[in-house]
Amino acid sequence: KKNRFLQVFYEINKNFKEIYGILSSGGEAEILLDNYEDPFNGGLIIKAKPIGKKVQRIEALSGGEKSLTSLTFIMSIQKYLPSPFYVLDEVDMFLDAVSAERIGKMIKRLSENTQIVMISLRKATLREADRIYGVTQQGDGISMIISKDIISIKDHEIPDTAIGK
Amino acid sequence: KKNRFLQVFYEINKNFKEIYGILSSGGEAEILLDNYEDPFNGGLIIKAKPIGKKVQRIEALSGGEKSLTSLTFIMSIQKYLPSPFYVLDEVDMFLDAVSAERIGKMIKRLSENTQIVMISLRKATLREADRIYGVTQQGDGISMIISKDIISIKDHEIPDTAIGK
Amino acid sequence: MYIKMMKMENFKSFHKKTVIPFEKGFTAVTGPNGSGKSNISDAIIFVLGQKGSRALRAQKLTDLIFNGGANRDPATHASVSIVFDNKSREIAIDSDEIEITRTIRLSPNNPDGYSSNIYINNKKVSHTDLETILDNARINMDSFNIVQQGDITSVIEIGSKERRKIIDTIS
Amino acid sequence: MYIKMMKMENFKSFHKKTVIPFEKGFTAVTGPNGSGKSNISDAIIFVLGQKGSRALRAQKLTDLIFNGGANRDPATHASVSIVFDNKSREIAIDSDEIEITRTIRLSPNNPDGYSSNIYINNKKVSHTDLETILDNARINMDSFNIVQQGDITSVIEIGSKERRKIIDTIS
Ligand SMILES: Nc1ncnc2c1ncn2[C@@H]1O[C@H](COP(=O)(O)OP(=O)(O)OP(=O)(O)O)[C@@H](O)[C@H]1O
Ligand SMILES: Nc1ncnc2c1ncn2[C@@H]1O[C@H](COP(=O)(O)OP(=O)(O)OP(=O)(O)O)[C@@H](O)[C@H]1O
Ligand SMILES: [Mg+2]
Ligand SMILES: [Mg+2]
Repeated sequence: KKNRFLQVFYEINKNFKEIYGILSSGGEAEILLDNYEDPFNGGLIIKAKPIGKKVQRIEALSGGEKSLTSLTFIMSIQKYLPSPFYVLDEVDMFLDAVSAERIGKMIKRLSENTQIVMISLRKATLREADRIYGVTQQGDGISMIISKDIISIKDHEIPDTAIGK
Repeated sequence: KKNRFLQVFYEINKNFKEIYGILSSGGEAEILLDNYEDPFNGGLIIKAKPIGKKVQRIEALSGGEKSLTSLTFIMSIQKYLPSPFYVLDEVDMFLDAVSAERIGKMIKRLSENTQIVMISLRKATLREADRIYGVTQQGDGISMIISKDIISIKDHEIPDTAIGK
Repeated sequence: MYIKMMKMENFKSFHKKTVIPFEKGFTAVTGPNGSGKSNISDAIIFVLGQKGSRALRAQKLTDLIFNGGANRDPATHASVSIVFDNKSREIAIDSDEIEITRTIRLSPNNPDGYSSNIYINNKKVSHTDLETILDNARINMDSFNIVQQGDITSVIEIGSKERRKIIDTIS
Repeated sequence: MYIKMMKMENFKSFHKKTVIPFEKGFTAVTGPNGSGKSNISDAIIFVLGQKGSRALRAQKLTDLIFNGGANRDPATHASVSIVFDNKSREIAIDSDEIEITRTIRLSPNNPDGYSSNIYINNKKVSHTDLETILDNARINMDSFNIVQQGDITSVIEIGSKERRKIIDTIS
């Protein structure tokens, strides 16, 4: 049981290092166990070192850096053993344009073997999607869903009134 | 003391109703006391009704609606008795383009009698500012500040690599 | 395995019967603030058996029933259905399609009362049965496959032991 | 009253002596993730007397000292100064300009030890004195005039009594 855990842990750690290197453009990160002899009696620690910086407690990272590290962790697990589907609500909220674009492209790659639904207001994210559903209301408190053809975003030209981020 | 409190309360409530009406384009909101006879033994309740919707607990509101309501509350106080300065870090994070633009314009108006510093990645916000400071690092973990002239955003044309939201 | 379709009727801001087809790959959902995007993710969490109401931004489960909006009367019941493609038999039921439906209905006599029912392929099941079936299919919300609005940094903020448990459930 | 200027030396990611002029009106601060924007608001909170280190994303106050980045040695002390225009005498000191400086310096002998000092117009004051002077000038952080990243919805999420107390401090 412990061996199985360690095998999974090392595999996910391998993904974590690789994915973080890509998303942070040369940064380094890894996950560590408190206790390799008895993993179930300890926790799992995340270390992340963005490029040009010293390793610090992850609490000291910026909002965008924390989001990137969280997303890396989720994707490292997905790469090892995908859940059947993912529903991600505004996970790109803190990201600057460069990071949002990298996350968008990586989500697109991962979605080739997993169904991913992302709620987002960011053009960088919407641009990568295979399809876009627009949710809107007509002043009566009732939600309606329109597909991208209807909101004419065949070329992902998202109308500024709806999103414009 | 109680009379002073109630007088301030009613003034802020008046601002709250007016500002919310503008920011939500026709929605209604107000603040209420648990106990008007003995205010200091009760709390302050926020009620917000976006246009076309029924009054609900504010916890049921969306992320953007909650931000708008929070910002309305802060601005209602500011309008009554401005603090000497405001430092707002990414308070426009949840807002769609329409709301971000309205908030940007209202912040600009309020800044005519109060110093306001806003950290933001949103073009809608940056467009309204009197000046923009760019913060950046050169891969060595050391922050530097450049003024908008240097990052050539005289016309608020923010380079996509830095922000692009 | 993937989600083929979701149906919502009177769930939060979705009044009429709304059908959302889902396909493989990368689907984005967008729209103005307050339009109902997060309500869609609430519907998914709800139909997969979410027990408390707080994660759904509701004080009690009956808050999930369409309240009428500005102009109408509130509805008396809400229902969400999700249809999975199950050709890979990840769900241990011998059917190419699995439809899970969860309903919540106000009690006619008791103003605070309600009844909540769960059906798999139109057969009523207990809440516990649903949990077991989904756990065995690894359709659970423990590995951060469902991330709600504002929660993305919580992976960083949860305790190190809780984070390790995520790996436990995978191994 | 308004902030005329802020100086940071070895505070978090600001290594050299960085001077930021502030003017009246609406100033925006932008830049890539991790560049140091929120560290600027941390500097303001720090120099105005913030007691705990958690609101500054630090485990202890010495974490606020520039750690060297990838290529340098850590610094031994950090300092932040803020200069207020005080023509309106909102701060009860007879001077058109008020400069508040706060420093934190590692103890040479004790690896965990540090000394922290506060100066107003170059005259050393106690932490309590600073608090009193700022409270009387209504420069405090109770009325949500300083909102940190991710906290904007906290006005909604705090308890109703805590919210009422915001009005107490104004009246
Ligand atoms: N039972 C209900 N009946 C009708 N409307 C409801 C009900 N419950 C919640 N709502 C409405 O749903 C809206 C919230 O929708 P939702 O959170 O999905 O918005 P969103 O599209 O995610 O917005 P944002 O971009 O701001 O996050 C609120 O305005 C709320 O009033
Ligand atoms: N003592 C220190 N010495 C050097 N660097 C530090 C120190 N403390 C924090 N940092 C660095 O400061 C960075 C965080 O900066 P900050 O939070 O200001 O970013 P930001 O510009 O607000 O980014 P975001 O847009 O993601 O919110 C982190 O990368 C962290 O490593
Ligand atoms: Mg939402
Ligand atoms: Mg920040």
